[in-house]
Amino acid sequence: ANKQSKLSAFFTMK
Amino acid sequence: MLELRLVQGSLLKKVLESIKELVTDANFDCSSTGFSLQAMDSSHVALVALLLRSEGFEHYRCDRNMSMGMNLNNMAKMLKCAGNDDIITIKADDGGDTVTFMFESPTQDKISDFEMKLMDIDSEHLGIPEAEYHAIVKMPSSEFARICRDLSSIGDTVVISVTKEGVKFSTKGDIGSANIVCRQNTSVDKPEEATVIDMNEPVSLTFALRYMNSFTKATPLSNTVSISLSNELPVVVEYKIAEMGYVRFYLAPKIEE
Repeated sequence: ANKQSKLSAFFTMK
Repeated sequence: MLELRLVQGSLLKKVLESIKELVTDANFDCSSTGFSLQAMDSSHVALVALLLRSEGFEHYRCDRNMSMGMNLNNMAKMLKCAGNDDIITIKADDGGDTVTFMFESPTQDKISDFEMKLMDIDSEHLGIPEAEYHAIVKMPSSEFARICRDLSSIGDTVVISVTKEGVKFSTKGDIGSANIVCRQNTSVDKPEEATVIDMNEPVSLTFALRYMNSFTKATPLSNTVSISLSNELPVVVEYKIAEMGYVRFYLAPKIEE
């Protein structure tokens, strides 16, 4: 099954 | 002091309609560059980035950088009261806790102002690095909206695959499966009807259709949409706003466990 990833896995918090 | 006069007020109405489903509260940032917003949905899976450049406003005064927290549903309620041909002016005082939307009819015979309370919002700005995408698909925005709507009646997720053959949108559900292939098609009469595929490497990614359908609320803003894809990166779905800027939606992919 596919798991929904979160944006924080790709982008850093400013 | 902030005063932004937008002759084509309907643009702001359309912008709000396109993002209010995804995001409840957001900070609008105002600087000499323009009027912008970056906000994530509550589950931190999707992000909207809006830019309306200062040059696109008939009058743009922003004495110092300001961040105004607004409830987007309430803002949309107020903007709905503006006529489609109205000129909209956004006004706020430095350090004030309200924003005023002024609507002027084209013939200047009706002038309304709506004052809305601002709110404090903890903003979580993400740094989005410039990326080279493996593939960029530009297509009519209405076609993209149609595909997302059609596929969501079959399944919950869409696999978007770009090869040199074209771009394929696939889904599977309890009742069956569906594949829609769009080939590059640049020989149409109008450039906005073309599908243009700019591919460096084949790419295939899976996304939740619920979010894609929400992004297509921006369809009235632009005749075309561009979809930028890289393996292992969030997709960028961009609607350009004529001569003013853009609304970009980022969506994190579904990844195999």
